[in-house]
Amino acid sequence: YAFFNGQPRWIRSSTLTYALSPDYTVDYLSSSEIRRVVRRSFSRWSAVIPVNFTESREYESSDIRIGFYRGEHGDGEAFDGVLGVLAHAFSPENGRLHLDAAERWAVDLEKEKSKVAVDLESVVTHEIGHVLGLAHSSVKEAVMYPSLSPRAKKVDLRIDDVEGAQALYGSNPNFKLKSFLESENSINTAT
Amino acid sequence: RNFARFLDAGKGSEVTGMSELKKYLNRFGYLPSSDTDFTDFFDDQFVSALILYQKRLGLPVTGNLDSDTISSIISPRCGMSDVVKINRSTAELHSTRR
Repeated sequence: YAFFNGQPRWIRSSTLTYALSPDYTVDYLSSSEIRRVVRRSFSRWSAVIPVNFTESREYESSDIRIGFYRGEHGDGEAFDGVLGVLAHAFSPENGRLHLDAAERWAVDLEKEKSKVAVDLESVVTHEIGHVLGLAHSSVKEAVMYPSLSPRAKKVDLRIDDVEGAQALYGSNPNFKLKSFLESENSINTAT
Repeated sequence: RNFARFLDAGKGSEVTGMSELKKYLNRFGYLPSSDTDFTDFFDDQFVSALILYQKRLGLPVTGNLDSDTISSIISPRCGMSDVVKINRSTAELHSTRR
């Protein structure tokens, strides 16, 4: 795992609010589908660190603001169309998480048949890692590895991701390393 | 789109499109903007950047544009830089690895 320069992290609160942009979204996924995926993505991180995430309806005042943007969208990091760059986010305590609206985002890869479909939950989980202060990992199996193939799903945090997040925030008191490692071993065996 | 031509490229060669790969490596933190020659020449600086890229992404470290490296470059990815600070001599120091 790796951190951003200076190891920035959220210090203002142990509960962070997040919201989806009501304007910058994609029209082929319902709001409830996107919200469900985003909620699951946050829950994966909150299971391992003592940080809670709650959804807010107040987009502008939320700590973490998520939206789907196309091309140049005002932050100097233009998106590039289908595939290529999928998303980006900002280090703490900025809170912006941007997804490229040009991608074919999937919430269910069994239903979404596009060859260039990108799993939304995998990418959101990765970008939340950046929002929390993790940079890219060299561990291919880690959520924080920088690339993701079309139609691939990588949502389960690996020990590299967990250790990185816990180095910044400490461990969630309910987190059980032994059972996590057993679960990771079963994933490795299946792979 | 035509990456096959890069497979035979080696240090000292000139390949059309190499400058785009340099821009890619620059964007993700492997080549500094200040002193990079964004031409189509496969130069020493490009080799160093490739080696750093291969190390950081867990690829076989060859310093060449082999198929693993090209596959990685064409994979969809996050837009955040891989190397937090664009300073190749100290870049690895900004990572904390077990």
